[in-house]
Amino acid sequence: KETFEGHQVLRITAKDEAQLALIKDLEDMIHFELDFWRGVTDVASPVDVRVPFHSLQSVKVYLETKAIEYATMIEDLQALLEKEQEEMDAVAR
Amino acid sequence: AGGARSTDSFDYANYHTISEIYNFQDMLVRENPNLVSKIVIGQSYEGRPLSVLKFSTGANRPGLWIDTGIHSREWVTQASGTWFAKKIATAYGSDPALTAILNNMDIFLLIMTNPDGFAYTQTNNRMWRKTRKPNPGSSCVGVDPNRNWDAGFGEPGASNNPCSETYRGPRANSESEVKSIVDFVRSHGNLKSFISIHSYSQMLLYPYGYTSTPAKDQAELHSLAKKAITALASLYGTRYRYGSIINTIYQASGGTIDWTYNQGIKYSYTFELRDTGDYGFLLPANQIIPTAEETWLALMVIMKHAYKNAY
Repeated sequence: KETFEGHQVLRITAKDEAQLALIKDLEDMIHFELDFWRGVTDVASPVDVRVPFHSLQSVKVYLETKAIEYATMIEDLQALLEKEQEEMDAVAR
Repeated sequence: AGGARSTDSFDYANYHTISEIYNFQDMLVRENPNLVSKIVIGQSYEGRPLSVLKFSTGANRPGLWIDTGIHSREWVTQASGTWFAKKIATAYGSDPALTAILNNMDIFLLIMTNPDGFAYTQTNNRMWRKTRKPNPGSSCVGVDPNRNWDAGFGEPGASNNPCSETYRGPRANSESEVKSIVDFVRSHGNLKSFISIHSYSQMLLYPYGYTSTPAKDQAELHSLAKKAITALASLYGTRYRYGSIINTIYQASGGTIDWTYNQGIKYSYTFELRDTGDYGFLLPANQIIPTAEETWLALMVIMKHAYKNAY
């Protein structure tokens, strides 16, 4: 079973088109193994991306050096998944 | 189903396993033999049935299509589809607008559009989005079934990399989950609306995704979308954006509703349901019913319009 220990979901907000393009560049960085939950569209819409633990530091450094704002939408994805599973199990019981 | 002996006692406020949802469908058919039937339009790669609930009160009627769950990890969509099924069954005969629609048209509801993916989200990888067919020559599995339709297939807005979440597949309709719907739509030949439901990001979208050329009915689709999201927002204030796929999100080729629109189904829309819980695909279960309730209002606007504006 694939688990997501240490994965975070970041909500990234671009302040202009230039930042939007920099976020879009992340999509091409295959080695980060990012999973875009909500893709790059326009400045008004935040981008949500699941970042594996091994890429967290690099992605955050990338965003910070480009002065791109982000917030951690999900701190620990696996914890949330386990909570969801517990709820389902409780209902099934 | 989850302990339920009837669709009245089914717990709509929680997520369910695939077998519970299949059982729910069978119960609904048994309880409403004069309204609801089940049509198996094909099977998934792993052999699961693609079961469409048909709500019908007569023969040879035009049809309205709704599907949920083509991206398997979007659990709130299958859960909402289950709620819609019960709503249609109970509102017929009591809700004048729905009754009028069903006295003249059929509604087809495919709750489990990507059953292999859904089963996989429940056993192996909660974040799985694609189908589960292996890709020859690659260790990566599955195709994005919303990039596999014969509408701008292979153009920008989809990936040719089997490891990508938006892998389009080797050819249009390569996925049985897509081909089965294509065959059904063609053989039916008289669908008047086609609504494909995704989550999340709160949008109501119409064609096109693969081209910036406006759909010839864009003005009508746009104003109908506005009416639909206004109705949706009237319940809980959930705010939606609306527009063509390419202008509202990004270029996406091989998408479902671009193909249905090109087949002549004018009222082709795709939803992105709510994210009020701020957890994306992990929308808390207590959000299911509010999501379904508000979406239903928008669905009714589109279905009523399709009924009253015959073409």
